[in-house]
Amino acid sequence: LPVSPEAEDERKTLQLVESYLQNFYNLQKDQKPHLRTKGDNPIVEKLKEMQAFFGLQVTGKPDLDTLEIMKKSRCGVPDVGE
Amino acid sequence: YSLTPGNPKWKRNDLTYRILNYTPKMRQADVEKAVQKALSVWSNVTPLTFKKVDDREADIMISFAYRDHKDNSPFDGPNGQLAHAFQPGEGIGGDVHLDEEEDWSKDGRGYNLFIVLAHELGHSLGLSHSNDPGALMYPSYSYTAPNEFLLPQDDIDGIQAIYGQSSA
Repeated sequence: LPVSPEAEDERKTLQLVESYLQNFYNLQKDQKPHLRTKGDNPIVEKLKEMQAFFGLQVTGKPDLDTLEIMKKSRCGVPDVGE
Repeated sequence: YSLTPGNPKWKRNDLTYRILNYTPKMRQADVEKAVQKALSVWSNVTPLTFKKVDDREADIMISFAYRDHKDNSPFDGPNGQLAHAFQPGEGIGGDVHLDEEEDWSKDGRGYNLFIVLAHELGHSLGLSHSNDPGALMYPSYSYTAPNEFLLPQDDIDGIQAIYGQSSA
């Protein structure tokens, strides 16, 4: 069956968020929620960190303002120390 | 402003730089002018000096690179990541890599090389990203005409916290 446009958009958004947080907020690739058994969602925690850095509303969700910042061209140096 | 974790800094104030290669999208003379102007952004407010070398390893090696360029931080093609730089240190430390696939220019078309270089050199000298949207060290690209550029106070405070004020 064809993938619905909404599901495709959601998949692309999740891909963008994960890739951005891996590049600039040290989100580890094995920290994806489906690989965890308990504890906080690391994507949400990293999203909150990113939103606080950019002065956005800290929701832990990839809202429009957050996605807009993520789509801007930028320096490739991480925003947090490795 | 924010300093790089661990507060790395150059132990000398007289630093060298070398331009390893050029982008075909700009005249070599314009690339050199952009580099000199970007370095002067920082040398104007600190005791740091920068000398160009062509025949040996320099403290700050500047190059245009394509996709995977063997530093574990591959570029991603046009737009997205424009450049990156390494904190002060031996070897790759201080080096600046610019994504060859960007539309580099000396004016407001595409991405202005001077603005991106000035930001990356901030990293080469020990600054991290600022969360002040008006600062040069803010991570997102924003164009300012090079002849109207003035280093924002946030960046002056940051670099002077590391190297002190210019003696001039």
